[in-house]
Amino acid sequence: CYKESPKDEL
Amino acid sequence: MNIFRLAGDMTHLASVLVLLLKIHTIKSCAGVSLKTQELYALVFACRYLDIFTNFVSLYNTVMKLIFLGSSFSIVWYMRYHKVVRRSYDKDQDTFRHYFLVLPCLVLALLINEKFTFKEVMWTFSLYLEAVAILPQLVLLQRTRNIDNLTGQYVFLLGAYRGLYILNWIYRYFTEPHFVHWITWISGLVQTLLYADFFYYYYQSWKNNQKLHLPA
Repeated sequence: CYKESPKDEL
Repeated sequence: MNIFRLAGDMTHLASVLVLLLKIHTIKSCAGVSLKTQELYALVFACRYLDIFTNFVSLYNTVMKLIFLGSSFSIVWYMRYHKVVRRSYDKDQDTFRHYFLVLPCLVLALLINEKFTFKEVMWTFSLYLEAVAILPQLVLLQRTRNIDNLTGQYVFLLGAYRGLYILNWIYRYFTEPHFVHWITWISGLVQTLLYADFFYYYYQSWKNNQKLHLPA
């Protein structure tokens, strides 16, 4: 799931 | 989003705003490393390649735009603003970009989660962010006398890193399968680089003195 990827961080 | 992540983002934002405030109102960038600022601009440019293709949230998109805009405007101010650029300590800020950029690029090509252009650029940005503060720390060591705003800028950046580690610990225990070695290790290295600075910052704060770094 994309939400769990660190790419939702800045 | 948890409280550590939000607090981390806010201290990161505050650090950039403190720096822009200093440059914009005092019209001085004394003690600020252009090398570090250029590296941050490169970090954000490489990391946010997906800004218009991968929508996470309005919050994320706005923050990405702020970080991109602020880092490039700081570089612009220091290079081209007719007053600000005169206060830049060019002779002291001698760290070579490629000493940091090349090893990070090689490492990103070798160690990444997926060998695609975007993924390698994203990994490169993580490695580079970990060491991008080094020219700034070297400049602080050389000039030793640090004005309050520059000290606060580095302090806020360090706080942002510390809070992100707490955020990862929190996410590890609350989200299933949240394991990201590349992010964690480069984040940890980055935070450790601030440890020395934090020690002297704490000392000067405790003694209510201006921040002086030892030679």
